[in-house]
Amino acid sequence: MPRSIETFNYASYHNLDEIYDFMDLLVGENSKLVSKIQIGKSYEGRPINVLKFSTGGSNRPAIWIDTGIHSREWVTQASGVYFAKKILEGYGKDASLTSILDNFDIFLEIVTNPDGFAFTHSKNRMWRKTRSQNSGSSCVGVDPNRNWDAGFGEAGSSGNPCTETYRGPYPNSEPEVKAIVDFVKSHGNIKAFISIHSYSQLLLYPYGYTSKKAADQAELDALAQKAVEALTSLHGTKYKYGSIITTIYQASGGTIDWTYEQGIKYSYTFELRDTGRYGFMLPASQIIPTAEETWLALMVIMEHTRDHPY
Amino acid sequence: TETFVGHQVLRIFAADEFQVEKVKELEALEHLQLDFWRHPIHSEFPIDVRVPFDSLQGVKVFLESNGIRYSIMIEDLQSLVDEEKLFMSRQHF
Repeated sequence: MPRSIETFNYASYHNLDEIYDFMDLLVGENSKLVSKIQIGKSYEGRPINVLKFSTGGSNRPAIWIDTGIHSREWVTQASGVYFAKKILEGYGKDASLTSILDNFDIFLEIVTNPDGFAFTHSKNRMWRKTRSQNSGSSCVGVDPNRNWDAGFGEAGSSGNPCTETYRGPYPNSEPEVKAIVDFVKSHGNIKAFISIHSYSQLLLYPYGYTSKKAADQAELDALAQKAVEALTSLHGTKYKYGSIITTIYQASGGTIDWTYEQGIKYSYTFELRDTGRYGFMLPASQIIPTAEETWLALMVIMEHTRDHPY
Repeated sequence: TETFVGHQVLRIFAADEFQVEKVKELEALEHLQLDFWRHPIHSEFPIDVRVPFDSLQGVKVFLESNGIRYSIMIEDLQSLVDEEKLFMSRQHF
């Protein structure tokens, strides 16, 4: 392992141990700005770790970013690692990021599905779900992006444990989901929630389970447009944006529908880049370009959150 | 360890909603063990699906007989997995 975050290879994919070591390294070198919080344990007992970037204060308004809830989407976890370094490097140098951190805490969950991620590195590169056992079925795992208490069980998820979009037996049945739910509720002051997936080149906002429009649709749409423009400006990567149900498909029990219904207005989900050639097997050479273009869009959303208190 | 030797990822271009529905029929056939990376939604979006070797012929015949256009996005998934592993081990070393 590298001895500092400077020598860490951000242009390569890393396994769970390496990413968790990186998080410790980050905290060890910068304990005034970043700390590690364990918000729960996965089904198989792995710690669920979140990085907290904070310049002080208590229960400040916060921005949440998570990457890799679908374990096989490796470019998202790799982007999460890059974001951590970017936040650290930017504080005190980048005026806009500094002002965000002077007013908000940022929570970053780099490996949202640790069991699934470990499984992709050891047994099945294409694993997407959690690793929980399903009573009465030999099929393993729940789609953690169908397991939230927002339209749970409605169209756009499956009741069959053997499918990739199995919703689970009940909302929050997955400890990986429950940990975030408990954290968000207990925190109570999260103002933006951004959940990052790959790949389809989309920036989406609620809703997914219903065709009703979000109350803040106009603002969410305008902000999405601005974020996508920033993203595209770097490498020309084309994104579409809109509500989940109108842009891709009906999906019930999804993360940002739940966060939006909890009152987190700026709830977004990304689908990162896809060249149309590799899908989940995006070559490591594309990690940095993907992460750096996504960072620009994240900054737009974070700046807007800072400038539009509610 | 699950291997993906001979698995291909097909990119399917449904021309209209009728063809999207035909691909959805494929999705429902569990014995084919298809893994949809991008699900059939509407004709504007391509569909990506990982097809195990044993199901390749059947899926391609189905698509061709229904006049549904497709291309091979990943010729052999395992070779990409192997490349990825090699790259990671080199970086680690």
